[in-house]
Amino acid sequence: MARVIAIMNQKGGVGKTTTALNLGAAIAARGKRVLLVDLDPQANLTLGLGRRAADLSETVYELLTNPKADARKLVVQTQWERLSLLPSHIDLSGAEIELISVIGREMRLCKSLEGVRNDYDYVLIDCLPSLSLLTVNAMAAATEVLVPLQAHPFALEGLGKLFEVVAMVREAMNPVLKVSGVLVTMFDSRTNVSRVTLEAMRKDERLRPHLFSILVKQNIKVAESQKEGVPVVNFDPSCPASKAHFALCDEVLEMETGC
Amino acid sequence: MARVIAIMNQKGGVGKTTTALNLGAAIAARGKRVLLVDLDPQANLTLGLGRRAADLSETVYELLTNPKADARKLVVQTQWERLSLLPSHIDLSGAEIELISVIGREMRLCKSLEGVRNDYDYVLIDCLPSLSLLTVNAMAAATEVLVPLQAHPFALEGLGKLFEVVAMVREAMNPVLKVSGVLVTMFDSRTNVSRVTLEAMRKDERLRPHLFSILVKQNIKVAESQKEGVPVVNFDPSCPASKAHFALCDEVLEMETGC
Ligand SMILES: Nc1ncnc2c1ncn2[C@@H]1O[C@H](COP(=O)(O)OP(=O)(O)OP(=O)(O)O)[C@@H](O)[C@H]1O
Ligand SMILES: Nc1ncnc2c1ncn2[C@@H]1O[C@H](COP(=O)(O)OP(=O)(O)OP(=O)(O)O)[C@@H](O)[C@H]1O
Ligand SMILES: [Mg+2]
Ligand SMILES: [Mg+2]
Repeated sequence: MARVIAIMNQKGGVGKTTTALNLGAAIAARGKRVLLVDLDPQANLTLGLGRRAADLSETVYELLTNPKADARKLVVQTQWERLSLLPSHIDLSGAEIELISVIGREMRLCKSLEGVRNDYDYVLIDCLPSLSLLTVNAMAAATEVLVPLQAHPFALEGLGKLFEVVAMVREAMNPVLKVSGVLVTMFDSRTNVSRVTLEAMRKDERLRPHLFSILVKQNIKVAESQKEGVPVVNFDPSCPASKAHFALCDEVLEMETGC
Repeated sequence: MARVIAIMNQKGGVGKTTTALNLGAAIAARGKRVLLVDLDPQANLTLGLGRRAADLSETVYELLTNPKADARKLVVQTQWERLSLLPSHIDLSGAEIELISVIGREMRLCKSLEGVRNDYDYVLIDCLPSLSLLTVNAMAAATEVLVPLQAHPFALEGLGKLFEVVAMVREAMNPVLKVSGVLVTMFDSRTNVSRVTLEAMRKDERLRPHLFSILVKQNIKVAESQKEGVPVVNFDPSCPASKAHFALCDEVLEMETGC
């Protein structure tokens, strides 16, 4: 049974897509079968894998709006072994409104992934920057939530609400859902603000039990690889950003044998 | 009659809040009366002005969900002359769903600002990272749209949809709405990716007519000032980020006397 990890944070630009892309590619490189699900109308994950949403006829939008759609038919292969993608499209931004009066609208993704989950060891879902119907769909389908977090004063503000919504989804529809980890991203060790905020995060009772020991530092290879449509772990496997994502991958895999 | 500028881009973390905060503070420093409207449930703009959403009894959430709410009563003074704030609160994330079946839901903000618009020369609306009901409210109330844009490969993807939605709002409900400017933000001149992407932006036909001549470079003082709850233009007026926002302010003010 696959582990399904929803990568989410309603704050924008904190590294959700970068984490989904590279953690997924690293887990595949370690020999596991991985499905990446792009649940953001921006389709940045799709783009980060070298695919243009416009070239794809059917995407995750069909999966959410048509209960008869077959997820297996929508999955596309990437150029990397064991790494598959359920792509997104800008039409997905209409799904929130279109699903408003549909019964069971929060379980649509969960139901549609049932047919494919057993084909994979890991399913990673890249979420858009909001706590909305699409993000609830991701949490309802997930076994765990991974939260990328920037070491920045604004970052800690929204966390309370995020943890509250996770608890609500667990109570209402998905009893196994838990926060499996919080990853400090885009860390700039040269600045005092980053270091002071990181200290505060390590002292925060809500965060301390979840913080991964690895943190990902700012590294220009990330943007360069995204320009080429290649995960940084495949673009330049020995750069610091790649090493950090492989270390994150090992921490995530180790959890498997835990509790 | 105030100029109402909606600061928007559905891509997350591109500097919407930083632009609203510092352009607003710079315009106020130049002697104009400014109202900042925080239309993001994250309430980062509220935080960036040293206010905690939790301390405020009524926010923009009341304005959108209660047609009888009086905007004048909800406006709070900041510590800087001529700079006022309509604060936000996380409850705002519920407004999208709560307003779904309300008639005229897209015009709620526009109607509620009618009472206060004449008290100000400039109203700046900080939007959340999505093209949704809240953002449509901002565009319906605005005279113009300002788009912060990171010099990054993902940045150009979503622009087509953004311009399309602006055109739809103009046709359906707000004939004066136009894109008044596109601001390149968080520019890192040391990297090739930024420079190459900037070149591409300057050649892009959709963008070229709108690009501000000033661009804002990466500058650590931005995060340091946000930690203190002070706009960078007030925190350290002579640092490069402040100078860039004052130059942006002058470009925006110059437009006034244009066509
Ligand atoms: N470790 C890193 N080093 C340098 N740049 C990074 C790093 N991680 C992410 N970035 C850059 O930061 C920006 C935001 O990252 P990303 O798009 O992954 O965030 P996101 O949370 O998915 O954004 P959104 O909220 O729009 O979905 C991108 O331009 C990306 O290239
Ligand atoms: N010129 C700059 N130099 C350095 N850091 C910057 C600059 N502009 C913005 N930032 C930082 O980048 C991050 C994103 O900026 P900001 O929060 O303004 O973006 P946003 O578009 O409002 O994000 P969201 O989509 O979540 O609303 C913040 O951590 C901010 O401090
Ligand atoms: Mg993303
Ligand atoms: Mg913001």
